[in-house]
Amino acid sequence: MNAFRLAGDMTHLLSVVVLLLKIHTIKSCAGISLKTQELYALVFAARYLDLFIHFISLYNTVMKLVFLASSFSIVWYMRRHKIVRRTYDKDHDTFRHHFLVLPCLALALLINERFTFREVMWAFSIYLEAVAILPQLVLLQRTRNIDNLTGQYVFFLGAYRVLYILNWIYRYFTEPHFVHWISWVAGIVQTLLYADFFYYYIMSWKNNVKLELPA
Amino acid sequence: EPSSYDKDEL
Repeated sequence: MNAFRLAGDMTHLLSVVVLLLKIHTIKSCAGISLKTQELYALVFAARYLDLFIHFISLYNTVMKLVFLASSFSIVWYMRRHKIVRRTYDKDHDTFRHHFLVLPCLALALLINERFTFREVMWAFSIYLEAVAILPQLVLLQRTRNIDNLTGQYVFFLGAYRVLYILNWIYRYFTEPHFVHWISWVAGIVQTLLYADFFYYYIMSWKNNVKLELPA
Repeated sequence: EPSSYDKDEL
Protein backbone atom coordinates (compact mmCIF):
# COMPACT_ATOMS: atom_id res chain seq x y z
CA MET A 1 0.00 0.00 0.00
CA ASN A 2 1.35 3.39 -0.98
CA ALA A 3 1.32 6.60 1.06
CA PHE A 4 -1.44 8.24 -1.01
CA ARG A 5 -3.75 5.31 -0.48
CA LEU A 6 -3.11 5.23 3.25
CA ALA A 7 -3.56 9.01 3.53
CA GLY A 8 -6.80 8.67 1.53
CA ASP A 9 -8.15 5.97 3.82
CA MET A 10 -7.16 8.00 6.86
CA THR A 11 -8.93 11.16 5.66
CA HIS A 12 -11.97 9.03 4.88
CA LEU A 13 -11.83 7.62 8.39
CA LEU A 14 -11.28 11.09 9.82
CA SER A 15 -14.40 12.38 8.08
CA VAL A 16 -16.44 9.62 9.72
CA VAL A 17 -14.84 10.34 13.11
CA VAL A 18 -15.64 14.07 12.78
CA LEU A 19 -19.26 13.28 11.92
CA LEU A 20 -19.64 10.76 14.75
CA LEU A 21 -18.07 13.28 17.12
CA LYS A 22 -20.68 15.83 16.16
CA ILE A 23 -23.54 13.35 16.43
CA HIS A 24 -22.40 11.36 19.46
CA THR A 25 -20.83 14.09 21.59
CA ILE A 26 -22.69 17.25 20.63
CA LYS A 27 -25.89 15.26 19.93
CA SER A 28 -26.49 17.28 16.80
CA CYS A 29 -26.80 16.45 13.13
CA ALA A 30 -27.61 20.01 12.05
CA GLY A 31 -26.44 20.65 8.50
CA ILE A 32 -25.96 16.94 7.77
CA SER A 33 -27.98 15.37 4.97
CA LEU A 34 -29.72 12.14 5.92
CA LYS A 35 -30.16 11.43 2.22
CA THR A 36 -26.41 11.42 1.66
CA GLN A 37 -25.90 9.23 4.73
CA GLU A 38 -28.49 6.73 3.50
CA LEU A 39 -26.77 6.60 0.12
CA TYR A 40 -23.41 5.93 1.79
CA ALA A 41 -24.90 3.08 3.82
CA LEU A 42 -26.17 1.61 0.56
CA VAL A 43 -22.80 2.20 -1.13
CA PHE A 44 -20.92 0.26 1.54
CA ALA A 45 -23.50 -2.52 1.74
CA ALA A 46 -23.30 -3.05 -2.03
CA ARG A 47 -19.51 -2.82 -2.24
CA TYR A 48 -18.56 -5.01 0.71
CA LEU A 49 -20.68 -8.01 -0.24
CA ASP A 50 -17.52 -10.07 -0.38
CA LEU A 51 -16.53 -9.18 3.17
CA PHE A 52 -16.83 -12.70 4.56
CA ILE A 53 -16.07 -14.55 1.35
CA HIS A 54 -12.95 -12.93 0.05
CA PHE A 55 -10.18 -12.17 2.52
CA ILE A 56 -7.63 -9.54 1.45
CA SER A 57 -5.99 -8.39 4.67
CA LEU A 58 -6.85 -7.69 8.29
CA TYR A 59 -6.57 -3.96 7.55
CA ASN A 60 -9.04 -4.30 4.69
CA THR A 61 -11.56 -6.29 6.72
CA VAL A 62 -11.39 -3.97 9.74
CA MET A 63 -11.78 -0.83 7.62
CA LYS A 64 -14.75 -2.32 5.78
CA LEU A 65 -16.43 -3.20 9.07
CA VAL A 66 -15.76 0.31 10.39
CA PHE A 67 -17.31 1.96 7.33
CA LEU A 68 -20.32 -0.35 7.36
CA ALA A 69 -20.96 0.03 11.09
CA SER A 70 -20.42 3.80 11.11
CA SER A 71 -22.61 4.52 8.09
CA PHE A 72 -25.52 2.47 9.41
CA SER A 73 -25.20 3.85 12.93
CA ILE A 74 -25.20 7.43 11.58
CA VAL A 75 -28.44 6.72 9.73
CA TRP A 76 -29.86 5.15 12.89
CA TYR A 77 -28.88 8.19 14.99
CA MET A 78 -30.41 10.64 12.53
CA ARG A 79 -33.65 8.69 12.21
CA ARG A 80 -34.18 7.18 15.66
CA HIS A 81 -32.15 8.88 18.40
CA LYS A 82 -34.59 11.05 20.29
CA ILE A 83 -32.27 14.04 20.74
CA VAL A 84 -30.22 13.85 17.54
CA ARG A 85 -33.17 13.47 15.20
CA ARG A 86 -34.68 16.74 16.43
CA THR A 87 -31.64 18.63 15.11
CA TYR A 88 -32.06 17.20 11.62
CA ASP A 89 -32.88 19.92 9.11
CA LYS A 90 -35.53 17.96 7.26
CA ASP A 91 -37.10 20.94 5.50
CA HIS A 92 -33.93 21.83 3.64
CA ASP A 93 -32.79 18.27 2.94
CA THR A 94 -35.14 17.82 0.02
CA PHE A 95 -32.94 16.25 -2.66
CA ARG A 96 -34.76 13.34 -4.30
CA HIS A 97 -32.01 10.85 -3.59
CA HIS A 98 -34.00 7.82 -4.74
CA PHE A 99 -33.68 9.11 -8.26
CA LEU A 100 -29.93 8.64 -8.09
CA VAL A 101 -30.16 4.94 -7.25
CA LEU A 102 -31.90 3.60 -10.37
CA PRO A 103 -29.69 5.32 -12.98
CA CYS A 104 -26.61 4.10 -11.09
CA LEU A 105 -27.98 0.56 -11.08
CA ALA A 106 -28.80 0.77 -14.79
CA LEU A 107 -25.31 2.08 -15.55
CA ALA A 108 -23.79 -0.73 -13.47
CA LEU A 109 -25.74 -3.31 -15.49
CA LEU A 110 -24.40 -1.79 -18.70
CA ILE A 111 -20.86 -0.90 -17.69
CA ASN A 112 -19.07 -3.31 -15.35
CA GLU A 113 -15.86 -5.30 -15.25
CA ARG A 114 -17.70 -8.62 -15.48
CA PHE A 115 -21.37 -9.44 -15.68
CA THR A 116 -21.71 -11.18 -12.33
CA PHE A 117 -23.82 -10.20 -9.35
CA ARG A 118 -20.86 -9.10 -7.25
CA GLU A 119 -19.21 -7.13 -10.04
CA VAL A 120 -22.42 -5.33 -10.97
CA MET A 121 -22.96 -4.45 -7.30
CA TRP A 122 -19.37 -3.22 -7.08
CA ALA A 123 -19.80 -0.96 -10.13
CA PHE A 124 -23.15 0.24 -8.75
CA SER A 125 -21.49 1.20 -5.47
CA ILE A 126 -18.76 3.12 -7.29
CA TYR A 127 -21.27 5.08 -9.39
CA LEU A 128 -23.51 5.77 -6.43
CA GLU A 129 -20.62 6.94 -4.27
CA ALA A 130 -19.64 9.45 -6.95
CA VAL A 131 -22.99 11.24 -6.69
CA ALA A 132 -23.93 10.48 -3.07
CA ILE A 133 -22.53 13.83 -1.88
CA LEU A 134 -25.04 15.84 -3.96
CA PRO A 135 -27.82 16.02 -1.31
CA GLN A 136 -25.21 17.13 1.23
CA LEU A 137 -23.87 19.88 -1.04
CA VAL A 138 -27.40 21.12 -1.75
CA LEU A 139 -28.15 21.19 1.99
CA LEU A 140 -24.94 23.13 2.67
CA GLN A 141 -25.97 25.76 0.14
CA ARG A 142 -29.23 26.20 2.02
CA THR A 143 -27.62 26.31 5.46
CA ARG A 144 -27.00 29.80 6.78
CA ASN A 145 -24.61 28.84 9.55
CA ILE A 146 -22.36 25.98 8.53
CA ASP A 147 -20.61 24.87 11.71
CA ASN A 148 -16.93 23.93 11.70
CA LEU A 149 -17.46 20.19 12.15
CA THR A 150 -19.83 19.99 9.19
CA GLY A 151 -17.40 21.93 6.99
CA GLN A 152 -14.52 19.71 8.11
CA TYR A 153 -16.57 16.58 7.51
CA VAL A 154 -17.25 17.48 3.87
CA PHE A 155 -13.67 18.69 3.38
CA PHE A 156 -12.16 15.39 4.58
CA LEU A 157 -14.63 13.43 2.48
CA GLY A 158 -13.50 15.34 -0.61
CA ALA A 159 -9.83 15.12 0.30
CA TYR A 160 -10.17 11.33 0.47
CA ARG A 161 -11.06 11.10 -3.22
CA VAL A 162 -8.29 13.51 -4.27
CA LEU A 163 -5.77 11.29 -2.45
CA TYR A 164 -7.25 8.18 -4.07
CA ILE A 165 -6.68 9.70 -7.51
CA LEU A 166 -3.02 10.29 -6.62
CA ASN A 167 -2.93 6.65 -5.43
CA TRP A 168 -4.29 5.44 -8.80
CA ILE A 169 -1.71 7.47 -10.69
CA TYR A 170 1.00 5.98 -8.50
CA ARG A 171 -0.32 2.45 -8.94
CA TYR A 172 -0.63 2.91 -12.68
CA PHE A 173 3.12 3.46 -12.91
CA THR A 174 4.18 0.88 -10.33
CA GLU A 175 1.70 -1.98 -10.91
CA PRO A 176 1.57 -2.76 -14.65
CA HIS A 177 -1.84 -4.43 -14.59
CA PHE A 178 -3.56 -2.06 -12.26
CA VAL A 179 -6.28 -0.38 -14.32
CA HIS A 180 -9.80 0.07 -13.00
CA TRP A 181 -11.35 2.52 -15.45
CA ILE A 182 -14.69 2.44 -13.69
CA SER A 183 -13.32 3.66 -10.38
CA TRP A 184 -11.01 6.17 -12.07
CA VAL A 185 -13.69 7.91 -14.11
CA ALA A 186 -16.24 7.82 -11.27
CA GLY A 187 -13.59 9.00 -8.82
CA ILE A 188 -12.70 11.98 -11.00
CA VAL A 189 -16.39 12.90 -11.38
CA GLN A 190 -16.80 12.58 -7.62
CA THR A 191 -13.82 14.87 -6.98
CA LEU A 192 -15.04 17.48 -9.47
CA LEU A 193 -18.33 17.74 -7.58
CA TYR A 194 -16.32 19.01 -4.62
CA ALA A 195 -14.41 21.65 -6.61
CA ASP A 196 -16.82 24.45 -5.79
CA PHE A 197 -16.97 23.50 -2.12
CA PHE A 198 -13.17 23.29 -1.89
CA TYR A 199 -12.86 26.78 -3.33
CA TYR A 200 -15.16 28.36 -0.74
CA TYR A 201 -13.78 26.22 2.08
CA ILE A 202 -10.19 27.29 1.39
CA MET A 203 -11.20 30.92 0.92
CA SER A 204 -13.05 30.98 4.24
CA TRP A 205 -10.08 29.37 5.94
CA LYS A 206 -7.62 31.79 4.34
CA ASN A 207 -9.65 34.88 5.13
CA ASN A 208 -10.62 33.53 8.52
CA VAL A 209 -14.34 34.02 7.95
CA LYS A 210 -17.27 31.67 8.46
CA LEU A 211 -17.88 29.21 5.65
CA GLU A 212 -20.89 30.05 3.51
CA LEU A 213 -21.77 28.74 0.07
CA PRO A 214 -23.50 31.07 -2.36
CA ALA A 215 -27.01 29.90 -3.27
CA GLU B 1 -6.22 -12.85 -14.68
CA PRO B 2 -4.08 -10.00 -13.39
CA SER B 3 -3.84 -9.93 -9.61
CA SER B 4 -5.18 -6.37 -9.67
CA TYR B 5 -8.57 -7.95 -10.22
CA ASP B 6 -8.82 -8.44 -6.50
CA LYS B 7 -10.37 -5.22 -5.39
CA ASP B 8 -8.17 -4.35 -2.48
CA GLU B 9 -9.31 -0.74 -2.23
CA LEU B 10 -12.05 0.53 0.02
